[in-house]
Amino acid sequence: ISTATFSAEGSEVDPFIRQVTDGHDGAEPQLLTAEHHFSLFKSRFKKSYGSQEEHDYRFKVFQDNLRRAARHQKLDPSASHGVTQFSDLTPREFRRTYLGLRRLRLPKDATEAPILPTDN
Amino acid sequence: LPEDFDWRENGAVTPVKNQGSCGSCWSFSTTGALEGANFLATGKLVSLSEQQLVDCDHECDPEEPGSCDSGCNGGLMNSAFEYTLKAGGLMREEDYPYTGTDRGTCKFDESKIAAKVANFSVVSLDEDQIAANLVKNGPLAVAINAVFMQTYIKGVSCPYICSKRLDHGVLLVGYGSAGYAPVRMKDKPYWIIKNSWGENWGEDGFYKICRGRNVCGVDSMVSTVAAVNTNSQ
Repeated sequence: ISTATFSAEGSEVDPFIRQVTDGHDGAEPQLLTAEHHFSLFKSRFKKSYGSQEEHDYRFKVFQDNLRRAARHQKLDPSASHGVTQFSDLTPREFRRTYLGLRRLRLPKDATEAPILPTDN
Repeated sequence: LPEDFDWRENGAVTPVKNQGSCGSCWSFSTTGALEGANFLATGKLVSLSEQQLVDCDHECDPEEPGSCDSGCNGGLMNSAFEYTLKAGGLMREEDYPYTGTDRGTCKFDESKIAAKVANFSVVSLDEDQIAANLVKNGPLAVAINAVFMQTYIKGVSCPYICSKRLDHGVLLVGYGSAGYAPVRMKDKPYWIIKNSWGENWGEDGFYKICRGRNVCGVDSMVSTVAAVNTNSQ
């Protein structure tokens, strides 16, 4: 199982995206810091923020989501989890903005599909 | 039942769409199911309008009058099928394009209906029945708990623990028998889910989730719809 790794500064970094630079024979592959990840994230998903304050807040959320992705990876090892276009959103913002299934209460008179044969 | 089945390979699935910053997943799940049913009924794959549902569908749960389909604030696929049945059908995507907001007025034009609902029903929790209904009737509207989808990149998602509180509407388009689970050292059967977060999310816009134990509630609310064959009208 891949697990989260930590940079020398102690900040958690994404264990699933590692930058391997060439031209440095003998050098260890360089692990990206959260700052680097955030920079790549902003560029990849064309994200910009209105103020430095907002930027700093989104960076904090992004770091939380890196840790969350690592937790998800441990709980869900057959999938890959990491940075997505939603990595600067809190879980609450994500739910509010991108989900939208109303509370479910199926009516008692909902038509049930007939049982189909499943052998052969 | 076939071991593997995928409606994408059989022409019943339109390209992945993007709901943008709007909680309209329920409308994409609804149109996806009707697009598939309409394909089976008419032989033509037509992309249908989510915006019609977002703007015009305010159908309420008969058991809970305050709970109604409400554009970017959420909705329910079954209510949307009910609306579509009452309204007469859905227009084409190109005739009523998606805007990602719910601030517009309803511009439904009855003369431009492209697909009609004949009937719809809920499928039992049994996974074989879900598979049988998928193969027989086309892609199914399903609900899921999306907590693991925020960080999902690829592979077969099979979390050890996942809430079954349903919060996202998606489309079940197929299943596979052998998604490799490296840690468990075995092949895992999985569902293939079409999402509405664009092609840059997940596996080209699709999500694979393992079958067998109602993971993230994926088997809990499954609806099948049949379309009217408009060719014969």
